[in-house]
Amino acid sequence: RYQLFSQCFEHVCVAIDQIYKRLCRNTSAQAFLSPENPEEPYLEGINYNCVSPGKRFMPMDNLSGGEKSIAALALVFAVNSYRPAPFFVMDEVDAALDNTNIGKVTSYIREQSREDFQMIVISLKEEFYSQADSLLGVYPEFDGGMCSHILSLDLTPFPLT
Amino acid sequence: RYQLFSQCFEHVCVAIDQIYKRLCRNTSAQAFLSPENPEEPYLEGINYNCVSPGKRFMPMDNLSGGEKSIAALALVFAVNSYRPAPFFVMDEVDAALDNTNIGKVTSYIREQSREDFQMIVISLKEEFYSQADSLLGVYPEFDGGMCSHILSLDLTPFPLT
Amino acid sequence: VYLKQLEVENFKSWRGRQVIGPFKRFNCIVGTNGSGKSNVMDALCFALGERAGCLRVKHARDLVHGAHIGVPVPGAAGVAVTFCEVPGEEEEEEEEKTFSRTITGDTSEYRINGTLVALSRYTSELQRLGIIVKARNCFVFQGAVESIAMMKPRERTQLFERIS
Amino acid sequence: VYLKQLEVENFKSWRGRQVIGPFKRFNCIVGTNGSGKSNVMDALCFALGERAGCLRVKHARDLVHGAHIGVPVPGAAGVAVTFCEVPGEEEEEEEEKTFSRTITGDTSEYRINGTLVALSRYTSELQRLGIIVKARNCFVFQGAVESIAMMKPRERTQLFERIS
Ligand SMILES: Nc1ncnc2c1ncn2[C@@H]1O[C@H](COP(=O)(O)OP(=O)(O)OP(=O)(O)O)[C@@H](O)[C@H]1O
Ligand SMILES: Nc1ncnc2c1ncn2[C@@H]1O[C@H](COP(=O)(O)OP(=O)(O)OP(=O)(O)O)[C@@H](O)[C@H]1O
Ligand SMILES: [Mg+2]
Ligand SMILES: [Mg+2]
Repeated sequence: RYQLFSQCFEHVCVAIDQIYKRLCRNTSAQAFLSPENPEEPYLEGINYNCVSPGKRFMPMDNLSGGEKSIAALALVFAVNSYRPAPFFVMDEVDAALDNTNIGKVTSYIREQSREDFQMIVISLKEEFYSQADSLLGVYPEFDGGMCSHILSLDLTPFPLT
Repeated sequence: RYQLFSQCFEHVCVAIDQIYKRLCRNTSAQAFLSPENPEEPYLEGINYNCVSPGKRFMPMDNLSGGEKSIAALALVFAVNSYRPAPFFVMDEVDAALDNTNIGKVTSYIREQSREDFQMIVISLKEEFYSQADSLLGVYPEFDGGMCSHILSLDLTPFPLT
Repeated sequence: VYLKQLEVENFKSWRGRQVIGPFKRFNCIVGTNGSGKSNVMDALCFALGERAGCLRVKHARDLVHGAHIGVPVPGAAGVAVTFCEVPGEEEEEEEEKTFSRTITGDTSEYRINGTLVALSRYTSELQRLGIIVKARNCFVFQGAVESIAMMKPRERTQLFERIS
Repeated sequence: VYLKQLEVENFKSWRGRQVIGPFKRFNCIVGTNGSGKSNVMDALCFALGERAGCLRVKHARDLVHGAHIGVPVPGAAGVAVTFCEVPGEEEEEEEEKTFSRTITGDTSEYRINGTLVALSRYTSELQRLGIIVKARNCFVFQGAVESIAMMKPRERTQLFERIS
């Protein structure tokens, strides 16, 4: 049992730094996972810190909202890479991201969805959903109450903006 | 003291419904504040419910992310109207809003900032900040650490998009 | 393995039978506030065995269309998820597998390709496809992104326990 | 009364003395992730008397530029807010009033138009302008919108208590 934990932990430690560098498109970015108790990591907590491009090492509390979102995505993708699920579902994860970071995240997702996992993302931002292979448009119909309907549109024939 | 509480409560009850109707641009929208103990409202909790346009009365839990943001803005503006502060500062309150709701919120803010209070809003969305009178652009400079700088741009000479 | 389509029946804001899909490699669900986008994610999580508490309701029966205003529609309510296994070297056809969960009162019935099975078998078959719902390693719910970064050290250890 | 400008000095990511403004009726602060936008809101709240806990730090000294990486800059650090009172019928000039707060170690010094005052006087003068910082009825911090809608009934009563 402890064996499994350490195996998983070592794998994710390595993966998270690589994924964070790729998400930030910058090799000076760093992501660290450090156990409070290095001998037996499963007994206590695990700390997570990120160094965003151009900045120095600082506690996670000091990061801005957008910087925290990128750090969270790196952790989620790294944890998944240990036992890869066939697909991912994310609901408005781009809410705190500026357009530059949206570009970085969507190109990472396009690369990964070709090889590894299928991606389903709910988004309100055109900068984000214009990068998808297919759009599923949900619209409400009001007759007394509200009920949802759906249209689907294949974007692959159109050139990427 | 109880006198003051009831006066404030009555004022906000009336204001919140009017503000919610104006934020939704729809007179069928409704916002209710109901005390758990109507005789002495200050002793127990106060419930808040909204009926968004086209929908029926339902608990706040069932509303979507964007619907909750509009409900929250109505409450904040209504509470402020009892003892109006000269200005408002809001940090990315448009994160969960779709473009239609952004349009409604920005036109409400434009109307209110003419008469009542000055508005300072941090936003990442062009649909939102293009409606402002003035833009304050913050940019980072990296030399060792990061430090912030600012540029300001008066938008009033340009026509509203 | 990839997700081909979802079929929802009287689930939350989705009335009657509707098919959502087909899904490609990178899909975006778009639509106005309150139109029912997050309900699609709830439908998918529900079909994979997630409990009502994570789907923004208290009981499974609240997931039935109309339950939120006290008038749940009569008849069946549930979600079916269809996966396709990419054919190996020697196989011809893409093999499809449908996992479906229906709401009956406060309990649920689980079926694989239409045959009723126990929840334990349902979960182990999903695990064979790489889907470990309990670990929640492939879902990020609305508004949860920042709290993932700000987890307490202990919570992170628990996350690793669930995955390993 | 309206807010004319902010002057920040070695406050969080703002190094040296910088003026932020002038503010019009409807202002938007824009910029990339991590550039220092929320730090502007922190500066304004700090100048009006908000405590360190609400400004995403533990102690007032952590607000000094460089403190987050352990190298706080020497010299003064603080924020000054200038308000203008719209002239009445008989007055000529717009009357300006500047409220400033500086960080000295873990305590703060408060000044109105350059003259040192006690915190109680500082707060009561702000209250005369309609600014009740304790009530927080005119600030919505990043990520707080949804939790405002989902307050518990008891918390809402407390909100009304603070305002009335
Ligand atoms: N049991 C139910 N039956 C019918 N409709 C329901 C039920 N439960 C919720 N709804 C409807 O679903 C709506 C919320 O849908 P959802 O949360 O999916 O919106 P969304 O598209 O994600 O919006 P946003 O962009 O604001 O997050 C509610 O406003 C309500 O009308
Ligand atoms: N004491 C300090 N001294 C210098 N820089 C600091 C200090 N505290 C925080 N910072 C810097 O401020 C940054 C965060 O700034 P802020 O939260 O204002 O960003 P933001 O513009 O609001 O970004 P977002 O759009 O992602 O919310 C941190 O990344 C850090 O570099
Ligand atoms: Mg949603
Ligand atoms: Mg911010």
